[in-house]
Amino acid sequence: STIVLIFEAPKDFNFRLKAGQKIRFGEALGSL
Amino acid sequence: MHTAPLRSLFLLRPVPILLATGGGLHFPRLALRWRLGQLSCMSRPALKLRSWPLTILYYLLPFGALGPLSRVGWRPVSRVALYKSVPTRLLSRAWGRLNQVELPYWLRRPVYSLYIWTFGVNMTEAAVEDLHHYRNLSEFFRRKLKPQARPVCGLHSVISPSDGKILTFGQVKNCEVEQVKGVTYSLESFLGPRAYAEDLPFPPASSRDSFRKQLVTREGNELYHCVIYLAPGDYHCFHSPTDWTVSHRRHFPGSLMSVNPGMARWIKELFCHNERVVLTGDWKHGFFSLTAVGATNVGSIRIYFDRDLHTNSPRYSKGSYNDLSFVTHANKEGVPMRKGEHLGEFNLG
Repeated sequence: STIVLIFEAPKDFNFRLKAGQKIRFGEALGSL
Repeated sequence: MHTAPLRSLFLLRPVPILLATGGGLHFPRLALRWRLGQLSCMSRPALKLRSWPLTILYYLLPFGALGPLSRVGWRPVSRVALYKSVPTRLLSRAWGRLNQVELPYWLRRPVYSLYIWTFGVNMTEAAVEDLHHYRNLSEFFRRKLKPQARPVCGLHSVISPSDGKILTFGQVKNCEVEQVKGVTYSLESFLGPRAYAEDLPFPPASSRDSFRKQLVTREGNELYHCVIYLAPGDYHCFHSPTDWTVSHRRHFPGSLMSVNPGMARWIKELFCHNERVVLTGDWKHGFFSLTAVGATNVGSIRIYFDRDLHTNSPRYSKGSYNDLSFVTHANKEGVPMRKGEHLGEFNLG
């Protein structure tokens, strides 16, 4: 199964991620 | 066999056994190759690849076995089209039925231990570690975690709603979203038209850009996306990724093809074919949506505050979707969700 987030945010929104990395519920995805 | 003395049974020669088993495996392939050779002389209507046993054989057999079919000047049916014709929903519901069968007490540990070993499940995080507690694999699949197993990050405004693997993320460019690096699908096909019955009637999107404008409500903002793949051994509940208000749900019944990264790379618009539940609403910066996409083994999606949602039903009309608004007299904006709050779960079958 898959979860897809689609959202609007100001231009300076930054993801703290690398494609392919494992992630767990509660960990940071990103912020301004 | 049953009259021979026990001793002579152990004298059974390995060679005859090997010949018997080898022949037993190879003969059906020869017969099928001959049969398909015959079929290839038939005209296309006579050869209904839609009969899915043959579809599966077509897909499973190396193309060499089907040489005659591809040589008869016949457009080889693409494997994607074949895969889409596999009755994934039927398989998914059968898988779900199987996993609702209550396991005898003594069988639970071996069955769940095999699942844990195969998919690398970490049971030390489970709220209930005793395997005998789970009456069937469905219950085991819906296991909850110990509260302290997943601390919610307080620093960042958006957190991961679930365990999993990040397939892709970033800014949405010209209304195309990546399902994996390089494989995109249209945002409008994925979310459906923005015009909801009870909302302001948006003009139907004349172009991608106007669809984007319907989503981005504030000057200077951009659209972002993130795709998280949950593997079979992952914790399969999902939570609210931020503080937001859910105002609308759109359920797209659809196929239940596998969504593992390999398939997401292989089938363009895979996420637009599969059954999915799209929750939309607003957060402090404007539009926000979370979509749960089902798959063959995980065909059912539950949203805890949405009692009317029924997924993986036997009958549905292709391309249809059904909407539900959470805006009521009591909740003018919809259902408020706090970051990290329980939101829903995927279930087997």
